[in-house]
Amino acid sequence: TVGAVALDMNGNLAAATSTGGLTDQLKGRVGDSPIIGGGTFANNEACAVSCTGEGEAIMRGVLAHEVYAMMKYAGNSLQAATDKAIELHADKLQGDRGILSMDNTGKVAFGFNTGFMKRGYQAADEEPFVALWE
Amino acid sequence: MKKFAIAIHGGAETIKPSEIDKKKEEEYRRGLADALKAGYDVLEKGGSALDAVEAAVNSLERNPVFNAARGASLTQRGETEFDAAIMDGNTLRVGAVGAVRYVQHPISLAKVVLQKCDHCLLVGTGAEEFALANNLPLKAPEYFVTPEKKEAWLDKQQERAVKKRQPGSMSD
Repeated sequence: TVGAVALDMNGNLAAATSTGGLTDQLKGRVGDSPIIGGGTFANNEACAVSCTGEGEAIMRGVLAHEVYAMMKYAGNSLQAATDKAIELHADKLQGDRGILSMDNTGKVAFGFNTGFMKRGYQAADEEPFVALWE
Repeated sequence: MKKFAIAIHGGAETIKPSEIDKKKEEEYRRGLADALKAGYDVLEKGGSALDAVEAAVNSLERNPVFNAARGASLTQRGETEFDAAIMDGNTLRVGAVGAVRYVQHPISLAKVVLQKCDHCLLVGTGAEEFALANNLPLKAPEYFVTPEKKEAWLDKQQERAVKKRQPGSMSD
C-alpha cells in the first residue's frame, strides 16, 4: 500500500491511498484503502489521513476518521491523535498498522506499530525527509 | 511566504533488518524521494493538494518495489487486483475504486470518479468500464506482476498445500 497527504497554497488538504492488497487474498476482497474513513480521509477542519497495514483491522477500527475525530472533538494534537489511533482497540483488532497524517498547518505525523514504515515528507522550501527504520 | 507541504508512505510492515538488503533499501529510498518530488513540484507551482497527492501516488504506482499497481501482491488466483481512494478536504468529495484490474493508475481512476461520477466508490468491471469510458490507460496483466511478488505467491501456495496434507485437514 502507498499513500500521500498534502496541504496546498490555498490551505486545502487532500489524501490518497492506493494498494495491491494482501498476498493470497480472495478474489474480490477489498481492503481499507478505498473505504472512506477507514484507510483514507481528508477534511480541511482538521487533517488528511492515509493508512497502511492489516486492512480488516483498519476498516473495523475506522482509523482514518478516528484521527480526524480525536482532533476535532477531543482536542488532540495531530501526533497524539495519530498515536492513539495506532493503539485503538489493540485488544480486539490485531495486525500491522501505519498511519500518515497532516494537519491544516502542514504539520505531519507518522504512527506505526511495525518498526518499519517507508515514508517521506517535504514542506515548502525545506529539504526532503525520507526514512524507513529510523 | 505561502505554506504548503506533502508527506507520503510506501507501506508499513513487520520485518527484520536482515530481511532487507542494502540494494532494496536504496530502491525504497530512491522511490520515496522520486514520489516526494513529483508531489512537491505540483505544490510549488501553486497546484492543488488533490493533484499533488495524485502525482506522488502515481509515481509509487509505477515503481515495482511498492505494493500498488505495478508490483502489487497476487491474489489466491495469482492475479493482481487494486483498490484506491482520493479525498478532497475542502469539498469532502471522494473517489474510490475497489477490486479493479488492468488500470495502470488506480488513483487516477479514483480521481476521475471524484470529478465525474455521482457515486463515491466503483468496483470491479464497473470501475474498469468507467476507466475505458474516460480513456484512462489500461495494461495487460503481466505489466503488474514482478518476479518477487510471484515468488511470494508461490511460497503461499506451497504453505497451503502442506497444510492441506496435514492429518485432520479437510481433504479426505
